[in-house]
Amino acid sequence: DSKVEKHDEL
Amino acid sequence: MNIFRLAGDMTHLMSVLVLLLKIHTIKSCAGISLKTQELYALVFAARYLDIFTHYYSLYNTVMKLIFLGSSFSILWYMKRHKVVRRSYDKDQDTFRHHFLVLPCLVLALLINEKFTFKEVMWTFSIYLEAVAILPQLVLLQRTRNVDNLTGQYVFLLGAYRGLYIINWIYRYFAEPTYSTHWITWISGLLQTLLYADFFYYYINSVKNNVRLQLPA
Repeated sequence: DSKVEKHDEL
Repeated sequence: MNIFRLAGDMTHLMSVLVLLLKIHTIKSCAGISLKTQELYALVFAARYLDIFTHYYSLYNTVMKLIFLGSSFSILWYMKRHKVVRRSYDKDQDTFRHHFLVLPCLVLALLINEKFTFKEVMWTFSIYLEAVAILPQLVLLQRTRNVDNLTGQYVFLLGAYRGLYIINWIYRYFAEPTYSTHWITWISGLLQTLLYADFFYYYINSVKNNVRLQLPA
């Protein structure tokens, strides 16, 4: 799940 | 944040500013596909649903607001502005972009990282952005002479995701916690490949200092 939360790009 | 990601975002920002500059200063949207602009507005609306719920950084939030604001103001200019909208050539901009939206939505429902509304919408925006440029590329091939600003706009728009690809490669090797993002990676690669022939003709036209003309 961490990668889902990490939509840290535009 | 790494230099490739920053360069990608700045290139994306430049593409939007070039388009706004063209529309706002010469009050013309000749050669610009309204359908691609509509698709991009949908991409940003679906991708930035978390803008008020998931704060990541001030930079991200500001950039999301800029992309949302610019894409919708471009729609307003092309559809509502009394002078600009007259320069929109709807007879040439005939790509049935609705046929792009539904398959991307279905694909997002089938292939995603987590079956939640926000995650499916985010995935939908990733798939849709990969094909959003198609109406614009088709329009470019129809309009004989591509003016400089339109050519620069499409070039910068294509280059930004190419820089993102370098950013993903860099992060994969530099950040131990960076996990795989196949959906983003494959979509971003396909998106950039769609520009391949445009890049070829655009770079040649710049090198030989001739007008950009895509083969029919």
